[in-house]
Amino acid sequence: MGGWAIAVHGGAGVDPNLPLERQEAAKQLLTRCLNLGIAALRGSLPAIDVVELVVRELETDPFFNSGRGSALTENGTVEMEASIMDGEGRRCGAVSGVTTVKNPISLARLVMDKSPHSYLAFSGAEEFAKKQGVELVDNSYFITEDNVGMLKLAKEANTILFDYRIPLETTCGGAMESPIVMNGLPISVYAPE
Amino acid sequence: TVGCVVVDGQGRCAAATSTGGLMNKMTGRIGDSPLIGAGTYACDLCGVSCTGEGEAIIRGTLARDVAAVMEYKGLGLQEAVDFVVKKRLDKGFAGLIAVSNTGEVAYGFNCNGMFRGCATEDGFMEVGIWE
Repeated sequence: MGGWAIAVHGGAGVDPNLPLERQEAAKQLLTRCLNLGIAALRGSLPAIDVVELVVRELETDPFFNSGRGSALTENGTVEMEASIMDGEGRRCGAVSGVTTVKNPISLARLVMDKSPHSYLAFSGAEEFAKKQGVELVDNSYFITEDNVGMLKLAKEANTILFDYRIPLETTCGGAMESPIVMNGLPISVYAPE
Repeated sequence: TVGCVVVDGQGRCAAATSTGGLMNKMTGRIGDSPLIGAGTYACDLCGVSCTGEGEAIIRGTLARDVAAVMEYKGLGLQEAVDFVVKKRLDKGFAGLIAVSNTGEVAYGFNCNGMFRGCATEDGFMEVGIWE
């Protein structure tokens, strides 16, 4: 039997010209979340509780695309989704299309623990959230200035961004010169998750 | 998209993934993150969380495939991750993190960088973005 291990991610696909201070901010958040999980593991919390705890932290911080700081739909709103799975017994829970649940991962956990199903979506998921008494907030809580600007750029580029964000103005020029293409689009329309 | 995979001191694995989806997506669009077996999977062997181009991850049932090649091809965790990222994504771009019930941690991606961090009980800890 090996010891404990943990990994976290904040999205794949990073603009090669991401400013150093944003790279640093991302690393600090990832380190903070790792340390949160490590402390829980040293306290003998079970794996299923640790993954929920760490993803809640990532949802609450606006840096990455989840919870507060989520990417915006074509209408400028936020629709979030999450899933969780316990390897012991292969139990699982998932939600989609939630717009007012502060921590979607905890609602997914409740679907796993407190419902006869493994996946609830849109109005059904919101109804279940109310019944379970999870923390609800207005959709505007999830929308950040950063993302409003990026949605505007995405619309101007007439594209859907795969978990990426338009490089910041300062880096756009640099990215525009890079010949790299991803999914058929110049890397300049993507930006790191 | 964000995710976390853990194996605890008892060898139990778990995985969790959460996302806002794609910038400028159509309302009602569902990606890989909530789909068990695509963006998230955990069993007695391993725990996996994926991120990137959701449609490619769904088509490749990426998370489940890591567990499947460990189970049926007898691959180790990092081998399984490398195999799946290399062979299951077709022309799509994605990344994933994984742990095994023996306390290993692994990740792989075929796009420009992935925000990730990992740590093991014997003191290893790494936080990275690029290759």
